[in-house]
Amino acid sequence: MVICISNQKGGVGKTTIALNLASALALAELRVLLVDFDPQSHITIGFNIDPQGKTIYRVITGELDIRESIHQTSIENLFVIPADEDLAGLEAEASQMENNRFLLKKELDKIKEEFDFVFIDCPPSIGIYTINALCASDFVIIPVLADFYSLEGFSKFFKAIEYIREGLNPSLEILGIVINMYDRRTKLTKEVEEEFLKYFPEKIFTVKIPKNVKIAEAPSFGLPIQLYSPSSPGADAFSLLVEEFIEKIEKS
Amino acid sequence: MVICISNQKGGVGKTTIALNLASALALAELRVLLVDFDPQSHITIGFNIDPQGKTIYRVITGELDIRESIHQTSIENLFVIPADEDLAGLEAEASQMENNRFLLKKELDKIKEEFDFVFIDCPPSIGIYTINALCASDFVIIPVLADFYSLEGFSKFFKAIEYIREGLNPSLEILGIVINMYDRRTKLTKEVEEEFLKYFPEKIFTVKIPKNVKIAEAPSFGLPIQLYSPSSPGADAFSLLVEEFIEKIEKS
Ligand SMILES: Nc1ncnc2c1ncn2[C@@H]1O[C@H](COP(=O)(O)OP(=O)(O)OP(=O)(O)O)[C@@H](O)[C@H]1O
Ligand SMILES: Nc1ncnc2c1ncn2[C@@H]1O[C@H](COP(=O)(O)OP(=O)(O)OP(=O)(O)O)[C@@H](O)[C@H]1O
Ligand SMILES: [Mg+2]
Ligand SMILES: [Mg+2]
Repeated sequence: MVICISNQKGGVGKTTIALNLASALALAELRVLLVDFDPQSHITIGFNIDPQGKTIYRVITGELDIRESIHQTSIENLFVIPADEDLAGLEAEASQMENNRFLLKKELDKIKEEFDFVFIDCPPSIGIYTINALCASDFVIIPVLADFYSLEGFSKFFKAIEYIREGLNPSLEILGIVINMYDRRTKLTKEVEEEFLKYFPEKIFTVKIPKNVKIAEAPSFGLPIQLYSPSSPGADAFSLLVEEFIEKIEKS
Repeated sequence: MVICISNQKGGVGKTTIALNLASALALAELRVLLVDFDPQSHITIGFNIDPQGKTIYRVITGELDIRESIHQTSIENLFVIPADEDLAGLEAEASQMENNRFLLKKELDKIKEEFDFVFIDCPPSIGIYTINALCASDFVIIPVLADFYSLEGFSKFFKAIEYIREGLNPSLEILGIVINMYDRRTKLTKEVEEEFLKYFPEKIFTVKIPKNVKIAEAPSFGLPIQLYSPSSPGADAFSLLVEEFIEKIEKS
């Protein structure tokens, strides 16, 4: 089961949700692989991994066998395929490569059965990285902020996913929309939440991730929120998110 | 004078700073052009502009004369060249185009003398859009958040700018780094701010933009912060930013 965490809008919490959801599932004894498919390499940095050249880019270009690129994290059941800045080169090179929308799928299909879940972190764009991730995935989770630009941009991103579903990956499903940095005190949050519920009622996760400074501090220690601050509101939210995630997967 | 507002990191406030800084300068009687060079088109949405096909994409592809693409905003001295989703096509098409890093520069050079300032809003990436913007610019302003991923990612982005300066645009200067959504109460903010000051002491703007919900509300009314909520902490910060911006420009 492959799930990509994606949204063209920047800074909505793609990396944060990919990293902490994958960690929470691994801590619940599920075998999880997390693929860093963003040239910013923030999953790789968030776990303090030194890729030593064993990266997703070298797998995609055929220089490295995918099994060589799987790094163990500090969590027993959690593995990461890291990225480094070489990945930025794929944007220009992909136009010369055969089947350039299925480069990632071709590789992940070799190993995905060995894990309960494979997560892919995407960059904030709808270019070659996100297209590859959507074509490799069974599901997509879309983090959003409860703000104007997130709401405005969402319908365009939704259209891009429909486009992929129709032509390139008909089995792709939207597992859900996760509202992040939720602050129930502001009027804007409530208004935007209502708009999302109006347009996409069955897709919104009931669990919302609150704004919690512990979540922003955790990556500087190379830890997921459950290990950095287990009793924080952030850690509680991710425990609930895991439950709702499993529920939605089983229903689909 | 052309200035691009750029950072590979998503959600740091590129659009917010480009829109409100350009507006504040226009309200101070300077003639300002704002170019939306992000396929998300958030500058265009933030002013509630209907591009009607008169976009930067059609200028770049040679379908439209750049003077036809300049739209008046609700502010007398502020003009916008809008974007729409067609701009997303440039990533794949650019590899077939001659001189594909100077497509934007070629067009802006035709009209830049008619404005005191031309600002370019960039998407969160270092691909073809940001490279074109950096190659068309005299200065770059880099918004950051005082958080771990912003700090981590900064040195990579800095290297990308150096690469552009050495080869493609030797006159490009970093005008400064603007810390956005500044919250003096959190420890993380203070620690990250100190790191930025340690590594790039002469580049940090002394003005910091506070986190202020009025800033996030303004685009849903199609207004910059100075017109939406003139006495808010956000509007005050942008008035100070204008002064420091002018100072830095005159010094350089
Ligand atoms: N719920 C939260 N509470 C507090 N901080 C958060 C929360 N979610 C994310 N953050 C912080 O906000 C910043 C942006 O989040 P993150 O980098 O995960 O977003 P992203 O969508 O992956 O960004 P990009 O578009 O650049 O890939 C990070 O510094 C992160 O630590
Ligand atoms: N100082 C601030 N106070 C409150 N909200 C802010 C502030 N700066 C930006 N925002 C809000 O935060 C969100 C992210 O800002 P913005 O979209 O300008 O960032 P960006 O860097 O342009 O994002 P992207 O990487 O997607 O282009 C927006 O909803 C914006 O309204
Ligand atoms: Mg990210
Ligand atoms: Mg933007």
